[in-house]
Amino acid sequence: SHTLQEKHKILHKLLQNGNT
Amino acid sequence: SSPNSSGSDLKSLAKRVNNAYLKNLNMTKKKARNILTGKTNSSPPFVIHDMDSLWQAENGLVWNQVINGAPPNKEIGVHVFYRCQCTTVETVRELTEFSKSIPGFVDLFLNDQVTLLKYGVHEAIFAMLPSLMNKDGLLVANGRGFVTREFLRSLRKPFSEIMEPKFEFAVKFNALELDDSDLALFVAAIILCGDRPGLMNVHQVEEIQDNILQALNQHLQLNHPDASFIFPKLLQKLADLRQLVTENAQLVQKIKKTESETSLHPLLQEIYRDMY
Repeated sequence: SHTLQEKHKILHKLLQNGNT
Repeated sequence: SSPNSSGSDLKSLAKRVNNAYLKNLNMTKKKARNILTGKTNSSPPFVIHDMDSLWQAENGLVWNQVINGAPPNKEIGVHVFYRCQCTTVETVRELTEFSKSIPGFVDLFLNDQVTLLKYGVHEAIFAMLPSLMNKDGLLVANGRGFVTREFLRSLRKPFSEIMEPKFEFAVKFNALELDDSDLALFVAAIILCGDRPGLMNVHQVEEIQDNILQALNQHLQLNHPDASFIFPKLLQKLADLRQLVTENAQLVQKIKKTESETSLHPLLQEIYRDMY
């Protein structure tokens, strides 16, 4: 859960912030 | 399982997924096929078939941006490995945006969205790669270049082993003659896969995938009325893709271990860590 997102910071960021 | 959706619901789902695909995936099969068959007004792709042509391509003919600020300064196999990584990372970005447009995806737990992308993007990439390939090579740099299969085979091991299995898959996959509208639904079905390790809400994912698969089945019947068993054939490809990804992950591990000169992009490190 939290740790999965922690371990996948870039994927997480892409999902939340979009294509920048 | 979810109740059967009506034909018109499935049609509108297919349309939405198709539009999302065309909007977010830069290199469509249509575009690629036009380039590969010379049915375009722009100049034909520059063929990269040896060190010299690769060097010319890197000097502005094909790629306008060089990696690590210089043309091939490393060993050629390492350089090609980096090029593969750049393309993969860019496609992961595109696939993330595509996934967010698939109805239901953004309603999933963020945790599950991460999991689906972690396990799905490579299968999706290897399903889309055949669009850019024929038996002799593959389009690169948005269709400005064409790298020959023979050149990739001529690299030293293990770099020569990166692309060859993808060509073997592509030749068989291309025989199905899918178009972008079929591929859009197929790639969506790959991403929304309910058996990825660590999913929190499997049922929610399965429900979305079930709808996508129904839409795909209906769409294939309309789009390929004479192709028998195309839907089950395509479902079988899901297993082949998983195998391809497993082998690819093993090869990347091997390269990481034995080739101290190489490095892996941080996004790909995330994806490969604890994968299979």
